[in-house]
Amino acid sequence: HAPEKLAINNFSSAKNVIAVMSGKGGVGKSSVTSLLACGFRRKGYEVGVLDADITGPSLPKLFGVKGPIEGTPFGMHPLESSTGIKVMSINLLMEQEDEPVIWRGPLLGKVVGQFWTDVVWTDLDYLFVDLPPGTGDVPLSVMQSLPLNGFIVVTSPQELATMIVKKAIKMAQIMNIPILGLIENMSGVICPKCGEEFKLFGPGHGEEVSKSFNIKFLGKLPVDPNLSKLCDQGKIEEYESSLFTDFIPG
Amino acid sequence: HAPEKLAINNFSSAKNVIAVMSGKGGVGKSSVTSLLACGFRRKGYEVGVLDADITGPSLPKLFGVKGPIEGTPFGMHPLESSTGIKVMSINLLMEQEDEPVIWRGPLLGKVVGQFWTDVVWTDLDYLFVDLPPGTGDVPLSVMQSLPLNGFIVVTSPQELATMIVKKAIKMAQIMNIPILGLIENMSGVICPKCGEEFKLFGPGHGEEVSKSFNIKFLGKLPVDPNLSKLCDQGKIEEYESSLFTDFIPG
Ligand SMILES: Nc1ncnc2c1ncn2[C@@H]1O[C@H](COP(=O)(O)OP(=O)(O)O)[C@@H](O)[C@H]1O
Ligand SMILES: Nc1ncnc2c1ncn2[C@@H]1O[C@H](COP(=O)(O)OP(=O)(O)O)[C@@H](O)[C@H]1O
Ligand SMILES: [Zn+2]
Repeated sequence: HAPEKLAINNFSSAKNVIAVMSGKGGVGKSSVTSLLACGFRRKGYEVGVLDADITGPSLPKLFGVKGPIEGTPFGMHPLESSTGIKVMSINLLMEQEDEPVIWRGPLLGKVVGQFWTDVVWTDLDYLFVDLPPGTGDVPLSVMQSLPLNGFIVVTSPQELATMIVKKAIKMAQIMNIPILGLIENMSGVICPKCGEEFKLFGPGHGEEVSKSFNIKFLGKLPVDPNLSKLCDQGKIEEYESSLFTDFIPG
Repeated sequence: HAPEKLAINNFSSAKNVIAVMSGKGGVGKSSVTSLLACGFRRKGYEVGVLDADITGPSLPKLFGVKGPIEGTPFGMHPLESSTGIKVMSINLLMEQEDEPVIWRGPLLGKVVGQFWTDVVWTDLDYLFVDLPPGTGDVPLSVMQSLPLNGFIVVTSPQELATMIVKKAIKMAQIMNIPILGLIENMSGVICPKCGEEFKLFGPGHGEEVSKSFNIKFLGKLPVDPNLSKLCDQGKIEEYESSLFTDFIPG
């Protein structure tokens, strides 16, 4: 018996809900979630991002928004980024962004559910959910409780990342949730002095993995020190990337 | 009331138990755990590595060992790497290394406890425990159940990683477990064509964070495509690094 899907907050709606996962930490899930949201926002869509990585939240920092948020009788209001993307994360409920959240699995899953039921998202065209690493409580709760249209999978070139990303793909297949595309991040770097492009983490397997699981390959993103700098500054919305142009409708 | 420490397996002993954590995924925890183990092994110590990242296990791949392991009446025997390091991981109990483990928190914590009580480590000088990302069930269970001497913290240069690593440091302080040192990984790269050293992810904050928390700074490890290659090949024991020479006794 599959658990019931949760109803979204009474004052909200979301036409599409897309989760971004990898299984492996540090491949760039949060950055890709943010770049996706920026790409859709630039086309004029109403967009929200839900940070489901409760013990390692990063979205507020990437968008340069800070809490703490006050609750209202209608629910918690997300913060808006400089281009109007709605952001919700556990870090927005904390006094200090580097305070640890030391909770066990069942509570983590429950809090993510509350981000769906108790946050006043208003009317969104797209909600992007940034999943934590692993295939434990939170990915499981999100797959069971939220009406997902599908997943975007993020990998990086290392064999280790590829192996663990395959676990995440297999989990999505077991849960019967479609995979909308796969992106390979950190697939090379350009020397700022001589312009040579070289591989940091080996040849990469994004295309090969996409083919073997019959997933759309959405392209590669190199390591770009300029992106890293904008992330550190909370200005990811200023990064120009044509990565998702084929993927974004309209 | 603090939970009891678990007793190690009847046929085993471990003089020192050191956990490696970061809070943030992808900063190189598993690689640093492995390099630490290799450094101690080279000095002649009996060394084991316990992969506590149940949903994202990577140690078997880094050491080039494959399961599945058979159980015996005395317990599960870890596999030995080419230089004699004992390796235990959930991936050694699976038929296929890319099968997902879809378990909720309490079970994850329990399995890690069993790696301590049911694995026949024999007599170790050092056991290194590679923690998963986050500050949830598994780090909590390891801190409560294993007699840790302390932590090694791994960070990478990005502000985001620094923020989340601080959460892990604060968790260790709340749990009253000493931090033995901090390592900054991926702190720059050398162009293979022109030899220029440049920063991929910004200036890095490892030293600054170490000072502010009064932790020993153990040094920096650049992004080295050669290390990545050896990791992919399961030959991390062949990587020569002087990173830990001051840290390893004897
Ligand atoms: N292609 C890239 N180029 C430069 N920096 C990147 C790139 N992708 C990610 N980063 C940096 O790496 C850090 C980690 O990425 P993140 O998105 O947090 O990964 P994850 O969510 O998978 O743990 C971010 O702070 C970001 O600055
Ligand atoms: N300094 C480095 N140089 C090159 N590759 C590295 C370095 N550190 C880590 N890697 C690569 O990055 C991958 C991810 O690192 P890993 O140790 O798995 O991180 P974590 O355990 O924190 O998720 C590894 O497969 C390894 O090949
Ligand atoms: Zn160069």
